[in-house]
Formats: sequence, C-alpha cells, structure tokens
Amino acid sequence: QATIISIANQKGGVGKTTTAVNLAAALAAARVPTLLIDLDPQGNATSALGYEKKEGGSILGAVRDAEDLAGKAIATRIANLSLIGAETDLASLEVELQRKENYLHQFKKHFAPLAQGGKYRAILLDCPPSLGLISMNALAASNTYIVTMQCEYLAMEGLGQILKVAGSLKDAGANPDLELAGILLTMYDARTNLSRQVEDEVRKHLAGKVFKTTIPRTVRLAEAPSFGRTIFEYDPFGPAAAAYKALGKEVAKALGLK
Amino acid sequence: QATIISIANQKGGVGKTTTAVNLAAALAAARVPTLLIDLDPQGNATSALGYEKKEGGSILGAVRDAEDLAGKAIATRIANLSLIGAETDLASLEVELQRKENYLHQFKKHFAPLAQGGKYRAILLDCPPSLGLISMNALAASNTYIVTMQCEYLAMEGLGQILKVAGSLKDAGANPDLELAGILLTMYDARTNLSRQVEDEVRKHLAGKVFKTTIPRTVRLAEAPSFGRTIFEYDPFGPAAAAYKALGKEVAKALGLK
Ligand SMILES: Nc1ncnc2c1ncn2[C@@H]1O[C@H](COP(=O)(O)OP(=O)(O)OP(=O)(O)O)[C@@H](O)[C@H]1O
Ligand SMILES: Nc1ncnc2c1ncn2[C@@H]1O[C@H](COP(=O)(O)OP(=O)(O)OP(=O)(O)O)[C@@H](O)[C@H]1O
Ligand SMILES: [Mg+2]
Ligand SMILES: [Mg+2]
Repeated sequence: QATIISIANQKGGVGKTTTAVNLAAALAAARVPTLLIDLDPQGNATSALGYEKKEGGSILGAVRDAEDLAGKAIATRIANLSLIGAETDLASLEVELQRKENYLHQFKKHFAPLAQGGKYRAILLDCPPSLGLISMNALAASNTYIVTMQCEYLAMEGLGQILKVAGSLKDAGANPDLELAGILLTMYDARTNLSRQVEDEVRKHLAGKVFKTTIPRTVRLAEAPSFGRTIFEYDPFGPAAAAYKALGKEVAKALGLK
Repeated sequence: QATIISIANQKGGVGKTTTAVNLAAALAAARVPTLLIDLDPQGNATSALGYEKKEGGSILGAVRDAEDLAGKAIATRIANLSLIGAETDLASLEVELQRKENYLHQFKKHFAPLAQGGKYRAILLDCPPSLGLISMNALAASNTYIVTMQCEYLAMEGLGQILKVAGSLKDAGANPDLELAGILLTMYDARTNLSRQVEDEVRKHLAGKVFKTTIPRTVRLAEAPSFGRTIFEYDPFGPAAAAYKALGKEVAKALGLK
C-alpha cells in the first residue's frame, strides 16, 4: 500500500515543486519506489524533471473520461521514479472536477488502484498555489501532507490557512486519516535576520511539526530546472542535495517508507 | 476616468503583491490619486500595507450582495493612496462569481463607479496566483495589465500562458481594450548568471514589452511587509525604493497618469 503525500500551500513560490521533484528523487535514490504526479496546470514538476507536457498524459483524462490513470505513468531516467506529468489542457481540470457528483473524492477514486497496485511505496502530489478543487481533491486523497514554507513573512502569514483547511477536511470526514507530515522551511538564507526570525517563530508556535531539515536558499536549485535535472544530478555535492537527501531520510523514517 | 491596472501572473511568488503595494505607493508619492484593491484571498497586499482584514471590507459583499464598493475604500496613512482590502471570507469570492449570470464582468460592473467617480486616477488590482475567475474578472475589467516575473527559469516558462490568456480575453471580445502595460523583471540578482540569462532571453523574445526598470533582489523587500510598511517607508534610500520609484515614473509616463 503506497503512502500518498500532498505537497501543498496556497502561497505561491514557496518551493512546492522544487520539493516535490527533489524529495521524490531522494526517496527513489533510497530505493523507495516513488510516483510523482504533477497536479499544477503550470506543469513545472514535469519540466523541472526534464519531460514535456504530453496531450492525454495527465490526470485530466482519468477525471474527465474515466481513462485508466496507472497507464499514464512513465518510467523516468531515474531508477525507482515514475511520473504522471502535466498537459496543456490541465487548466480545465478544475472545471471537470466541479461537474462531478462526488467532486471532492475524484482523485481518491483514481489513485486507489495506483496505491494498492503494489508498484509504488510513495506517491507525491505537486499542488498548484491555491485551495481550489485541485488541491482539495489532492488533500482528500492523501494519507499525509507536507507544507513548504519559504522563510519570509508573507509565507508565514498563510501557514494558518492551509493548516486550517486541511484540518477541516479531516474533521468534516472528507478524509479522517489526513495527517500533517510536517512543515518544511525552504529558501533559508543564513545571511539574513529574516530567515532566522521566521524559523524561530515557526518552530516556537508549531513545535514538533517542523522538519529538522531546512532547505538553504541556493541558486543551484533555481538553475537545475532549466536543465531538467534534479539537484542530485545537477549539483550532487552541494548543500541543496545534502539537504534534500536528509529530508528524504527524515520523511522515509517518519512515514515508515523504508 | 481612472486607469485600471491588473498585476497578474499565475506563477506564484513572483512579486505581484510586492509590486502592487510599492507601485501604488510610488504613484501616490507622485501625486497620482491611487486605489489599491486586494483580490487575493491570502490578503497579502492588505497586511503588507499594515492593515487588518475586516469583515465586510472587501469586494466580496459587492459581488455577493450588490453592496456599494466605493464605500469600502479606506484612506491609508499615505497621501493619495486608498485601499479596498481583503477579508477572511474572500476565499468564497471565486464561488460567488461562478453563480453569476455574467460571471466574467462582475468586477467591471462594480469598478465602473470607482473609475468614473473622479476620485482616482489609477486603480491597481493585486491578483492571486491562478487564472481562475478572480484573475479573469480582474483582466476583463482592466485597461491594462503588468506581468511580474521573477528572473528564474520556472517563472519564465509560465510567461507565455498569462500572455495567451490575456490575449484571448481581448480577442474573444470580453475586453477588447485590454493592453499589456509591460513585463516587470523582479528579484534580479546581479551576482547570478541565471538572472542575466533570463533577462537576456525575455528582452530578446519580447522586445519592447519589458519595462526598462528591473527590481533587484533585496531582503529589504521581504522584510518591509513584516512591519506593514512600503519600501519607501522602510528603506527609503535603498536600491529597491529607487527601483520602484523609477517604475512609478515609467508606468505613469507609459499610461499618461501624470
Ligand atoms: N531553496 C531554494 N533556493 C533558491 N531557489 C529556490 C529554492 N527552492 C526553490 N527555488 C526557486 O524558487 C522559485 C519558486 O520555487 P517553486 O517553483 O518550487 O515554488 P512553488 O511553490 O512550486 O511555486 P508555485 O506556487 O508557482 O507552484 C523557482 O524558481 C525555484 O527554482
Ligand atoms: N525584489 C525582491 N527581493 C527580495 N524579496 C522579494 C522581492 N520581491 C518580493 N520579495 C519577497 O518574495 C516573496 C514573494 O513575493 P510576493 O508575495 O510579492 O509575490 P506574489 O507573486 O504576490 O506571491 P503570490 O503568488 O503568493 O501572490 C515575498 O516574501 C516577498 O516579500
Ligand atoms: Mg509549483
Ligand atoms: Mg501575492
């Protein structure tokens, strides 16, 4: 049975895609069979891994026309890592979900055969920067979720909202099993007081819910997607690869993936 | 007659809010009577200016219950700058818009008295990181729009999408007058090749559509919102204040606001 993990936060540009791609690669490197699903119409996870958007290659056909989702997974060049990428038309996914009877549990329905098929041990979902039906469906279908938060003030402000919304999905019975895996602090810049202050604040208020691993701000992480490479391929001996490797270990241990 | 300017981009974290707040402040300082409207349920523009979300204080009541929008504008501590802020419930704005007959022109209807009332010369709209009904309504109600783009690869990828969507609103007749004011390059880090490469690429492909002014990456812009201050109040003699002042001049000249 695979563990389904949403990477979510309605705040934009906080490292959701960068984390989805590099955490998936870290788990795969630790020999955890992993599937990454790009749920963002922008398709950043797809291109950051070096793959093209392909018509009919995304989750859209499964939701709209009940196509088989498992068949859309492609094996990537990275051992133990498969991808269900985006397509240009993915922008209409939100509208397709609205049309469905049981609009909150569409992803859950389509993910079930993937989760129970025995092929994957972890399924990561890269969510768009909003709390619309795509992210709600992702959270409703997940066992657990990671909130990435850049170490800046405006990102800290939005933290309460995503935790509240996920909590209400759980309490309302839409997904009683949903648990927070943790808050990941990203783009931590040790040279600035701001990062330290935000880190202190978050660790104080949400003690125990914040991953020990923090991801440093490094231009290597912003460069890697332009080559379609993970950080392990692009800058394997740098601080970002070390951080995502450590995160992989921390997540695998916390979720019993190894 | 006020010029309505959307600050839009579905890519998250590219400096939309930072630009909406500081460009509004720059125009106000140049004695252009300016109204800033926070259309993002996150309410970052409201808090970055130092104001609280107030129940009934946002555009939601106008769309949902046909309340008077002009009355919700508050005069800020900054001369020539007024604000219609966010409220917690603003998250339901997207659903309220879906319910309306003429769902693309709700903002246009409510903005008309503000634009024609003679009080404002410029109305800036801070949009959320998506191309849902909120951003579409904003673009459909605008004379012009600014796309902020952080100087990084993933942000460059999404540029085509926002330009295409705005172009299709114009061509489909939803807003025949909609013109691109320009692309604003933000978070430009002169120490990295990435920023230079992205700038070169964008200025080459979209010659003439990119503002001369570029906003440098500086932690001061990330710190200012935690004090609820514009960059002019927080770091008046730094490079970011100079850049946003120059942008204000460039925008005022391009749009004939002075
Ligand atoms: N630790 C880091 N250091 C430096 N740059 C980073 C880091 N993490 C991510 N980036 C860069 O910051 C930008 C935003 O990151 P990313 O796109 O992963 O965020 P996101 O939350 O997925 O954004 P969106 O809300 O648009 O989906 C990207 O250009 C990315 O390459
Ligand atoms: N030029 C800059 N230099 C450094 N930090 C910046 C700069 N511009 C914005 N920031 C910071 O980067 C983060 C993202 O900026 P901002 O919130 O304005 O982007 P946005 O596009 O409005 O995000 P969203 O998509 O969530 O609405 C914020 O923490 C902001 O303070
Ligand atoms: Mg993303
Ligand atoms: Mg914003």
